[in-house]
Amino acid sequence: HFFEPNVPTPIPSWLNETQINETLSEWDAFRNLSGCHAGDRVDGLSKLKKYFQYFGYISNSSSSSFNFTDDFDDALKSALETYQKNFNLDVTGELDERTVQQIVRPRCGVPDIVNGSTTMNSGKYNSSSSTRFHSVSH
Amino acid sequence: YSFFPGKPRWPDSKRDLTYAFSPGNQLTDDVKSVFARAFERWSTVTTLTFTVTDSFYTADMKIGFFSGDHGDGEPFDGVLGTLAHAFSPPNGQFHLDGAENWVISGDVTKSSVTSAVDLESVAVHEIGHLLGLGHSSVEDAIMYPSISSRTRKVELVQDDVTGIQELYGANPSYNASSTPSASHERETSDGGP
Repeated sequence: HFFEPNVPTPIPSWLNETQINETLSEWDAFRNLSGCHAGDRVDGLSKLKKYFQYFGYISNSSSSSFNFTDDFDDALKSALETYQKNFNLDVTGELDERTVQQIVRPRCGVPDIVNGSTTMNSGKYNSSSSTRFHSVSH
Repeated sequence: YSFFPGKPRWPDSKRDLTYAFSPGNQLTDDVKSVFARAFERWSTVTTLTFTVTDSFYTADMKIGFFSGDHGDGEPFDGVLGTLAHAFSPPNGQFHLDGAENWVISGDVTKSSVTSAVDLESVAVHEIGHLLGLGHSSVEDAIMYPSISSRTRKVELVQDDVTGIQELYGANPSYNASSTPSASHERETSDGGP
């Protein structure tokens, strides 16, 4: 589809260091998840799963994808491993410190994995596939 | 480097592309010049040219700043987090999060604002998407998905150049030896946040 914005557009204010907005990113809360690993159940893991779903690491078609739990389950472990490959991190499948630091960095909103495939380091994403399709070509 | 599924690109009949800014944003010439520089970095290495136009609705590529839910199903999330997104060819939509502390001039690496984001760095990256590039795992590449605040990274490296030239060919004037295998112009503060 061709998207034509039909909403009010802001007039951006360029950085004026006397009028700053230093609000923390909502992703900063992920720092509290450092050290989590498979089998844990920790508040906030459901939000992290949504993060990974947003960027294509967890399938949209999964039956559980609309009601994520705070369990560190196999889907999250698999997403983490793929993410770690893509970002040249040690593939631990755990939320180690370096991985968390990478997760909270500001980034582009375009998914790393589109329609279940990526040519970043992890190669083809072997899952039931993300149906997220950010690239619209018709 | 990577491509979107199906390797979409602008057709051969479209080598002289136009871009326009959302009129509602009322951007100044200084801001528009940041985007002009960003487009120039890609035209230097390819057969593509980019020309700004005042005709927003007929432009090939449309640039706008938005806040929160702006109607495309990909709402922005306020300061930091996701900074911008763009769509693959031939869609041409390029959206930036109006909530960011965008820096358009001066040395972003010396900003006292920890959430300061360099506009040109993000623009160069998103234009790569508009042209058909996906994300890269090469950390120094422009098409690497993340960028720390107070960081400037605007120079294409070999990974970016190889990818875009696979789609559109090389600019005959392009001097490959001038492209670093790793970014020279990459400055950062202490890495936070």
